[in-house]
Amino acid sequence: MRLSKLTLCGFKSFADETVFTFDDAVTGIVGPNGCGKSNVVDAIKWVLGERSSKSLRGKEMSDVIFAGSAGRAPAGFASVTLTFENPELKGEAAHRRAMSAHGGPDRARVGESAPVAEGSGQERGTQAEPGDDDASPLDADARGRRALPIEADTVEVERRLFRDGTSQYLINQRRARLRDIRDLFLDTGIGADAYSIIEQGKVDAMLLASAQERRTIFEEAA
Amino acid sequence: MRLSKLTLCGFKSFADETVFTFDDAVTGIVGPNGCGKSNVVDAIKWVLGERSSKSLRGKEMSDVIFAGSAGRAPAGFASVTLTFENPELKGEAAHRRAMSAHGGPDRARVGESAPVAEGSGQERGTQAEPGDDDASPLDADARGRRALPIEADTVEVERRLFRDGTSQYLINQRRARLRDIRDLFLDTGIGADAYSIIEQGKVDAMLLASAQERRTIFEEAA
Amino acid sequence: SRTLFEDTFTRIQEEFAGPNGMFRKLFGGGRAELRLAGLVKEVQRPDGTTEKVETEETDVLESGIEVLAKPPGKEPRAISQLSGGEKTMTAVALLLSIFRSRPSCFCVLDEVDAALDEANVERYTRVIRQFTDLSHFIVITHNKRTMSAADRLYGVTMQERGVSTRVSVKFEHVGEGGAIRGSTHE
Amino acid sequence: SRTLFEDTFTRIQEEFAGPNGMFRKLFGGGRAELRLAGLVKEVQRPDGTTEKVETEETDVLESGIEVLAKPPGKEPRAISQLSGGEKTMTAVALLLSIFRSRPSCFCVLDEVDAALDEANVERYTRVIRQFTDLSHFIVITHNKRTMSAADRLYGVTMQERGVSTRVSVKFEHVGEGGAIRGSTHE
Ligand SMILES: Nc1ncnc2c1ncn2[C@@H]1O[C@H](COP(=O)(O)OP(=O)(O)OP(=O)(O)O)[C@@H](O)[C@H]1O
Ligand SMILES: Nc1ncnc2c1ncn2[C@@H]1O[C@H](COP(=O)(O)OP(=O)(O)OP(=O)(O)O)[C@@H](O)[C@H]1O
Ligand SMILES: [Mg+2]
Ligand SMILES: [Mg+2]
Repeated sequence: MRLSKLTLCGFKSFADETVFTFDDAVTGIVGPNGCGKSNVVDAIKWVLGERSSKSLRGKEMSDVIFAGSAGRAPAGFASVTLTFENPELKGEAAHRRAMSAHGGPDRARVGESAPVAEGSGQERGTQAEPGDDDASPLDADARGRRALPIEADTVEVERRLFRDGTSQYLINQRRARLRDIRDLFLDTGIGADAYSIIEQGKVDAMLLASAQERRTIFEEAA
Repeated sequence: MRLSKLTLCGFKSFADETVFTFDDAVTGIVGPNGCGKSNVVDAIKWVLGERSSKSLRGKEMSDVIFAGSAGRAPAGFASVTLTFENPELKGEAAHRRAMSAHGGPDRARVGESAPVAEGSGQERGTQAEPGDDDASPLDADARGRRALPIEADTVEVERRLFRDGTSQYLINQRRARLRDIRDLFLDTGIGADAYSIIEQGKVDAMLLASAQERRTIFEEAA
Repeated sequence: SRTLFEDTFTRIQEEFAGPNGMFRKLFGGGRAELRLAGLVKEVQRPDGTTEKVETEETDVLESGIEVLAKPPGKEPRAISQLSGGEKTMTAVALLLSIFRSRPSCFCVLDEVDAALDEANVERYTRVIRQFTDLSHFIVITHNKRTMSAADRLYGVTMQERGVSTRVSVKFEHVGEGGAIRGSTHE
Repeated sequence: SRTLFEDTFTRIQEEFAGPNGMFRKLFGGGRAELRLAGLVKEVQRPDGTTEKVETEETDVLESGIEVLAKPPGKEPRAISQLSGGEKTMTAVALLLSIFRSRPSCFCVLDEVDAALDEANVERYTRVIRQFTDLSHFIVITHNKRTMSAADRLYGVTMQERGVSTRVSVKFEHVGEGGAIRGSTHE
């Protein structure tokens, strides 16, 4: 599995559609102060299900929608898409994946451990999530055969937020719920607050955290 | 008035007596990570009366005494001296100084506003301060004629801490109390937690502080 | 003491947010604002409980102080929405404005330039120069540009492990790795 | 799930604090330790009140995790006594040790090198290279040395004020001021 592309449109200072491809092992992002580099990090956290506007450096979730500039009107919505390559696994990797995929209930419990923090600047407005009885967009039988449990070589995860508060998640253009996004990335070490995203100024947060908080990070990696 | 010299001995990683002179307008301090640059800043805060060991990045106040290294034994005491030039003021500056010196009781109140936070890693052991009835080492009639109320062209402020917890302040080699140090620098903008010392990683602390905390900083500058 | 605080506040406001103030100097334009925050009062709700509400009312002796910053060409933003470098420059502008109101004979800046790009490091070192008539600066840095702006450089090294010593350094001697070569022990 | 956590803990401990672990790689020596913290229990005092006390007892399923670091040639220190750069290097060592235990296909590092001197920037970029078999890295930086270590560079600029655009950049084009010259819009 590999992250191949990030697309932003109307997200924070990215008024126009902007694409970053990640074909290389190490991709550097450079530029003057205040030009939008950390907004790219916020975009990745947001599409992976970040629910607290404060941790996206805003007051309300609508602060992620392009707010206008000297020469432009505010945008009507924000959209961010992450594209992953999700080839069929061969040999050893398939075996390993199948093993951890059947870690069963234990797994699911760790993933759900982050309670919904209602008060922290949640999105307001219609949450228009697909009804709970809708089939999950994930393919149970793909677990073990591909890194992400979707029967497709490419997986696109998109999040949208409209000015009226409507918020949507999509997996390969099909509507999904936040729970589906969490299930999709279960076990991969990918997530809005996973140890694999180090925000600006927070590199030593893990060292300064309490011994108990540090334990939670280790549990995530278990 | 001008800061002319800083002398450290046995303070944190400065095992041997080390002198920094500040004859130039802008003095840079450089060197590899972990070599002792921020310890110089801690030394300045300490000699100006810093009472919290936590804000000197330690657990107890004795953590400021050289703790030994691969090749050296721990030191028995820590000593830091700040040397100021304190010439007689001429003309306009004398007038200005006299005016603010007689700001009277108002002034003294702001200086005393920081209550003694007993619990924050205070020095233990004998506080052997000179008795309250000792005459203050300050010269009241020098207020207005010199920037620091001491009838001398050079003023040295020293602080010492011994392993047994004994702590001493000295002004021009004469024993003094912490209150004398505060009185000495009243009105000068100099102090352990004044806005004129920006510690590593804390440049935006004033921006991130609450509106009320910001007010306290403005009051100090009033 | 009311007039004392009022005078100080107005002076710092002018120094920071005025047309020729520090904010515009450091950002090359834009606008900043310092204002007294509304007083927070306890208000009773119909059900008898009380809640804290920020009112419009301000009082020079009680109110907190709010900072607003609008970098050039952008919408005005709460401080939390500024970037890392924009926050540093706003903080430096505010600090030097307070400093102008009551200068002290020295100022210590420990790696304040860590988040700045090269163009902002340039502005930062230029602005410090405008204050050397009032005070001396002690600037700790890893940035070559800031080093070259200092009048004198001291190196702090641990030639003996665990023990700090001070050496005098010429700018040219600060090697590529931040290591200090050819230094003299005075 | 007890054995699961125990295995993970031991693996990360080895990766971080082992003789060939990340800490020694990043510091060129020294020693680090990860250990389970003693459980905190409520103990009754003679006067009937209770206080929280840290005991010697540890439990794999309950205990917190403590980090100790001893840079080469120095006494072992609590994390709070390390310098700015030493903290960053210890944090990077711990992060990459966790990463080794459960790698994810990408890792984002936003100005992690801000507090590092040039020699440590060198070690930081070299260590990242050892992980590119497992994952791709997205590294945001103002440091020229880190930029030169990337396989590809994107510039983010605001040619139109307030609006971010992405341009492709060659290392040679990143000008002195951090400004981006001669870039191509793809
Ligand atoms: N909704 C929004 N609409 C328009 N602009 C926004 C929005 N949210 C944030 N911004 C702008 O984005 C800018 C911050 O960008 P960002 O933090 O990504 O900068 P950066 O490139 O990381 O800079 P630095 O190098 O200083 O860290 C701010 O100036 C802010 O005004
Ligand atoms: N009492 C003490 N005795 C001996 N060494 C000490 C003492 N207290 C702190 N130290 C050492 O001082 C070092 C920290 O120094 P300091 O924070 O000044 O580094 P620095 O030069 O500012 O580095 P950086 O560039 O990373 O910020 C630590 O490694 C610590 O071990
Ligand atoms: Mg940033
Ligand atoms: Mg430091």
